[in-house]
Parts: sequence; C-alpha cells; structure tokens
Amino acid sequence: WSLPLKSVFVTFPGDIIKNMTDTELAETYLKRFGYLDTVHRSGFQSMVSTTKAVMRMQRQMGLEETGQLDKSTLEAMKRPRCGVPDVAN
Amino acid sequence: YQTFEGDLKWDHNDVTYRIINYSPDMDSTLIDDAFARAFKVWSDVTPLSFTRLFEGTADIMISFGRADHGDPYPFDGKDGLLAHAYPPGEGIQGDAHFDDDEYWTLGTGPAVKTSYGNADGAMCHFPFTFEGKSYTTCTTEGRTDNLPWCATTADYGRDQKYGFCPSELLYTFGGNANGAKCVFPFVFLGKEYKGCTTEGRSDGYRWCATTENFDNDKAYGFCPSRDTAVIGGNSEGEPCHFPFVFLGKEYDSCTSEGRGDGKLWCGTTDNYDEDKKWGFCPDKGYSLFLVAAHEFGHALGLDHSNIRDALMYPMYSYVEDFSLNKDDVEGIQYLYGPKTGPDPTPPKPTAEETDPTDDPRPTEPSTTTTTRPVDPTKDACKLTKFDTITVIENELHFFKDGHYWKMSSRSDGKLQGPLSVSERWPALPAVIDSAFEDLLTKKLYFFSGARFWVYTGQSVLGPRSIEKLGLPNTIQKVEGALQRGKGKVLLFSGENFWRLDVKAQKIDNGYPRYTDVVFGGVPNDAHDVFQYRGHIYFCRDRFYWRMNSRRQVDRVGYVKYDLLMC
Repeated sequence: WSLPLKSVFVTFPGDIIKNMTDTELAETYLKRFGYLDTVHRSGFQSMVSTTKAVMRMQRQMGLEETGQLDKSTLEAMKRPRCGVPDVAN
Repeated sequence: YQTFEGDLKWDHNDVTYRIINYSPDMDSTLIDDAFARAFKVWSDVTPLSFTRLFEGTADIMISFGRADHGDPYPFDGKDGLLAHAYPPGEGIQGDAHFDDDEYWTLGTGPAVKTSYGNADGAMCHFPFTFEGKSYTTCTTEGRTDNLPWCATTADYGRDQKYGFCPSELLYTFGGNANGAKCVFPFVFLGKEYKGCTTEGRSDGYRWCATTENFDNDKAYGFCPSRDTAVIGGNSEGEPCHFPFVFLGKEYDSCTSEGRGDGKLWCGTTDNYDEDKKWGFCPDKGYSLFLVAAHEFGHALGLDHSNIRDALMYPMYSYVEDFSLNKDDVEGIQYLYGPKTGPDPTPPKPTAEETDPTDDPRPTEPSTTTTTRPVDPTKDACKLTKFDTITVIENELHFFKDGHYWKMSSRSDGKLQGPLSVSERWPALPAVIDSAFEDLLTKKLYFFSGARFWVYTGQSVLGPRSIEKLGLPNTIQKVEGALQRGKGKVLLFSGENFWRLDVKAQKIDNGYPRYTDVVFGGVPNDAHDVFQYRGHIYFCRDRFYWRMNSRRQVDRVGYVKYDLLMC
C-alpha cells in the first residue's frame, strides 16, 4: 500500500487567498450577508449571537437549524451566490 | 419572498436600462441577448416594460467589474460572489454589477459565437470532428493564419459549416476603435507589445492598440477572450501551455494539485516553477442569463427568498429549462401587479376557425408559418442522401443542410421546396439527424447530435441533451424515429433502438435492443428510419427498404424515384 500522496498547497501569485479556517469563513460570511452585525460584542455575547446568526442562515438556506458549523452549512457558505445581503439592512 | 424595507419599487412601469461595458467571455450580441431575456422574465408577469438606452443615465445601469469596482462592495475573484444589484431608486440604486473574474457563459461551458466563415454567425458545435479528430475547443489546425475556428455542426467533413472564433486578431470590443482588430506589435509608453496587455489599467481588462503606435494615435480596443483562455489567476486571457512543469512534475492537462479548493488550473508557460504564470481552466461557467434575471429581480425591488427553487434564492444553481417559481411571481406582482391585457400580437387563426367547406386539402397547420423557397436551384433530385426524412402534418419532409422539401400528401405528388429550416424552426441547427411528430400532442421533436428540440407550434423547448430522455451519452446521434401506438416512439442509433415513453419523457426499461433482431432483413446501419403510409422505411444512401405491418420487407427501391418522384 503506497502512502497517500501528500498534497502540497502552494500560494499562487495573484490568487485571491481564500484559505480561511472554517470559523473565519463563517464569520466573514455571516457578516457579509447581514446575519451578524459588524458591531463587536463582548466574548460571551458574541458566542450567543454567532450561534443565533448561524441558525438564521440555516433557516434562510433551508438547512437543518443546528446553530453548529456542520458540513452542510460550511458547504453552503462556499457555494457561488449573489452578493446582496440576505438580511435586509 | 422578501421586498426591501419600505417596499422600494419603481414609480413608473417603463423602466430603462443601459449596458455600460462587456465581459470578454462572450460575444457582445450574446450578452445583449442574455440581458434582454433576463428582463423578459419579469416583463412576462408584470405590467413592466424594459427599454434599452445607449447613452445617458438609465434606471438600471449594468456593468462588469473585478474586485474593487467602484462601490463599497468589492468582488472576490473567481467563484464566491457572482454579482450584486441595488434596489430601485436614484443614482447607484437600481444598478447591477457582474464580477468579471467569473467565467460568463450560458451555463453549459464555452458559448462561442462565430463570425465570418459560412455559418451566418452560428454557435460553435462542440465536440466537432475535423479530419478524423474530435475537437472540444476552437482550433487553428488546418490554417496557416493562426486564426481560431470551429465547425458549427458535429461533422465538419460532412457539412463543411464553419466560422471564426473570438480572437483579437479578428476584432476588439469597446474602446474607441469601433471594433477594429489589434495591430501587433504596437508601441505603448515607448515599449513594444506583441500581444494584448493589462498594462496601464487597474481593472485587469486586456487591451491592445489598433494602430502600430498607441502613444501617437491613442486608438485601442479590448481583447475578446479565446475559448481556450484561462480565467483569473495572473494570466487572464492566455491559453494553457501543455505540457507545463509544476513542482518538478510535468502536466499535460489541467490539475487541482497544489490547491486546497479542488479548482482546476494550468500553467500558461512551459514551466510554472520558474515563471509562476497560471490561471483557472475554463469550466461550465455561470449562466449570465440566470444571474442577470436574479439581479434584475433585486433592481426591481425583490430581496432574497428562502424558497430553494425560487430565482431569488441567494445561491446559484444552473437550470436548463428555466421558469419563474410561484414565489418569485407572487413577490414581483406584490410590487407591480400582474401583467395587464393581452400581448399586442394579433390572435393566430386556429384550425377550427377555418371554414370546413374550404379546399379539402389537409388543414393548414394552426401556426401560420410564412416560409419562402430559398434557392430554387437547389434540386432535391440531385441529392443522393438526406440528413433525415420524416412525416410532419401528414406530409413527407426531406431535410438537408438547413433546407427541406415536402411532398404533398395528395396523389399529384408535387414536391415543394427547397424551404428554409431556420425560417420555419428558427432554433434548429443546419443538420437535423432525425425528427418525429408526436401524434397525440402534435409536438415536433428534432434531433441533432446529442441535443434535441421540441416545437409546439412556434414555441420551442431546447436545445436539451438527449440524456434528459434517458438515452446514454455514448450516442453520437439519433438516426431514426418510429411512432409505435399511442405515446411510444422507437429511437434508432447505430445498430440499436430504444423505446421512448413520450408522456413520461423517459426510455422504457429493457432497451436498447438490436435493430436486426427485431426488424430482420433491413440494413442495421440505416442512417434514417421513418414511418410513412403504414410502412416502415429504412434508408441507407440512395436506397430504402420498405417493411409492412407484418415486419416483412416487401420492397427495396430508390429514394429518388419512388419517394421524391424524380
């Protein structure tokens, strides 16, 4: 059995870097589309609002409302879409 | 559905729009058409009308841009954000912006409109064969002037239909040179350029001078992207260079190696490790029509919907036979009300309106088609083989190369034609491999290559892939069709045939079956099969084999003398 090829990740010049952690991806997505307002809150409160924000996004996208950054939610956040926010502001 | 706060909407129904600039990904006429069709989606269900302006300020200003394109919401490179639009109002309100780091198509891969050649600007047909080789992109093979070209039918050798593909050597778009082609080399800021460049611009668009010296003449245009061009990266518009070396290994095709997002990319020089020149490989792209219809929904006052099948759902998904979801219609009619009054087109005479005491000829088709003979010198009797022969409205039709002839069903056997296919069925390509009329619904099915069209009167559905009917993607073309009782049609290809349940639009189980097993005694490589006056005809070259209802071959003859009555 050959060892699985270890993929080397390269930074391509001119590429708009999108290598974000899942949390960064979610934070950016929720703010950009109006689920999370960009006003910074204290640690605890921001956790509550993030979970709530994730649930609102899951409802908008017809996903199971878990409040967690599960696989289907992260997948949805990576899909091509319109730039207009989902939450009217 | 949602509307914007305060139910923002236009205070007039005759909305205007203006296209400020174009994407290099598609011919400007295709972009114009996509936007026009996107507006029609909404004008079909409301009292709204959309008028295009070519100068000044329109309600909806449409533009393409990349990354930071002049408003507070920058785009984000390939994929991710595709476009955005603003709700109705003054200034930037109502405008629609499209991210030009995307690959704009009609949603199913390169949409390449040809110019010059002999195909009247028809679209490239991919794949096409040329001198025994199959091509899925434009090619310069067979030419010494390095101009990319393509066939507009599946088989160039058979049809000789071709046109030239977008290339800066043929024309430019935008700029101030009225579409003149590039001049290479040209001088810009004292430096010589042998190809298009993004130098001197911050928006990443490739341009060229249309004279030898831009510094003196200031004449320029934007370079259309070739269909083989990479997207994004740092080599916008350049073709892949195969093979190319990456991390010491040689690649002969696009790869996702080195990336965590699985996107296919390629080097645009022979050695990525040294030159670091790369781009994303062309994929299906995003349907400009679908994205524009969504964005125009915003520009009319609709916000996002949470109905997954609604056009106003935030995420993109390609649909072949698009129609507005009920949710979209309810939303836009909440703002502007339903469409009022009939279309201005006069009602068409229908069969029952004609006086039965009229001339006993078969009832004229309910859709009045004005077809004019195109080239009387084209003599059907000089043709040895037709693309397809079939019965439509009780008359035998002979198709060849964009023309057709029809044999009156009266005993005098008068042949009419040649008539123009594109006049009567504008959506169809030049070569029709087979066709049939569904006896129940009177719908006409046309097959060409791996695609099919369904005409109901003047309206058409398609092209769609024959895989939608459940036919395998290995089929090059459908060569014959036989109606078998109510709602079943046998479709022939090569040595096999399948049975289509027309109502279910699905192939029945237990197929394919071998033609020569079921229809003994006829050639199993017939290029045409049709039903006529109670007999089944299998055609190969100049001959036909006629089979009676007991599946006995009761006659072999010449198409020319027995069917065309030459």
